[in-house]
Formats: sequence, structure tokens, C-alpha cells
Amino acid sequence: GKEPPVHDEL
Amino acid sequence: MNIFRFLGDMSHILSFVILLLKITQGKSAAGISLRTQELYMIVFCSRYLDLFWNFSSLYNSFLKVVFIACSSAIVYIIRFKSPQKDTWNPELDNFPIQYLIGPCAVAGLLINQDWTPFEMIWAFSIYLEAVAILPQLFLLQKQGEVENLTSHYVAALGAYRGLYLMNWVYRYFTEDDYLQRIVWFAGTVQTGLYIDFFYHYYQSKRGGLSRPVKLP
Repeated sequence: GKEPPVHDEL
Repeated sequence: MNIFRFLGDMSHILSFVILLLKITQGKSAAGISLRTQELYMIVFCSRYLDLFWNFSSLYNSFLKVVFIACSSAIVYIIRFKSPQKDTWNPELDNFPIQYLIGPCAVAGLLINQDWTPFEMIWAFSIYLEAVAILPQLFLLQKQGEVENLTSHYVAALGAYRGLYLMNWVYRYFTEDDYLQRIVWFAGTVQTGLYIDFFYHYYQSKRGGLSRPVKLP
């Protein structure tokens, strides 16, 4: 399954 | 992290510093749109809900707290603190922000990176940030002339997202499978809204004289 999106920016 | 994103964050912090100095030292919020500040508070409080589980970097977590604190403080000062609250003119600063929040909420529901509540809220905050400056630009338009500090505030705010655009270009060419269509689109719209202001800002500052920025 697709891993949840990681938000690495503000 | 790259230089564009770092400079973008510094420009964003600078915009907070300028605005906080203006309303605390200048004891006046004249020319500042409370509506825009309220939108930014909504943007940060919604986007940074992941403070509690996304520890991608201490730098991010620290600035998320700073941005939530600063935007909340600014709204509090302009809304409740004297004498600033008396310098806010509800007749002038009357942009119907419900027409910004509504469509952004619908867009967040429909176009996001994952069908989870947080991702919908996150997308909403990205779209809302893109248009949050509108009440401020409308207020400046009505006033025709822009006070010096306010012009630097808006310029720093516009530069922050413009630098982020460069950061996304840099990441696109240097990282594999880096794809962020939502922020790319919203960031382009956001920066586009400043182009007219930047033109007048540049014209007024070009001669080195600090002639006031005039908007037609």
C-alpha cells in the first residue's frame, strides 16, 4: 500500500 | 534543505519581525489587514497539526511553533490590544474571507495527497495560504499609498514563497521522484498575486529614495 505522504517542508 | 528554502524561511521570519515591530513599536495597525492575519493563523494552525506526529526535523517543528505563535499574537494584538485595536478600520478591511475559505475547503476535500482528514486539512491550508494575501492587497489598493514598513512586510512575504518556488525547482532537478503538484500550483498562484505589488515596490525603491509605494 501507498505510504502516507511525508511533509518535510513548512 | 537547500539555500532557496532556507532563504525563503528567513524571509518569512523577517516578515513576522517587521510586522510585529510595526504594530508593537508603531502602536498602530493602520494599513494592515486583520483579515489576512486571521487567514494566516488558520493556515498555520491547520497545516501544523502534524506538530504532534511529524518530527521530520527539529528545524521544522521549531518554526511551526514560532509561526503559530507569531500569527496568533498578531491577530490578538490587532483585535484586542489597545491602542492597536482602535487603529483597525473594519469598513476598509472588509474583504469577504468566507469566499476564500469556502472554496479552499472544498478544494482541500477534493484535491489532496491522501484521503485522510489531515491530508484534506493540509491541502486546504496550502490553497488558503495562496490567497490569504488578497485582503491585504485590496486594503493597500484602497489606500493607494503604502506605508514604508508595510511595503517591506509585503515584499518579504512575497519573496518567501518566490524563494520556495526556486526551492521546488532545485528539488525537482536534484531529487528522484520529487513530486508536489499541490504546493507547486498553489505557490505559483501565491507568488503571482505579488507581481503587481513587486513592480510598484521596485519602482518606488529603485531610486534609492524611499519614495512611498503607490498602487494605482
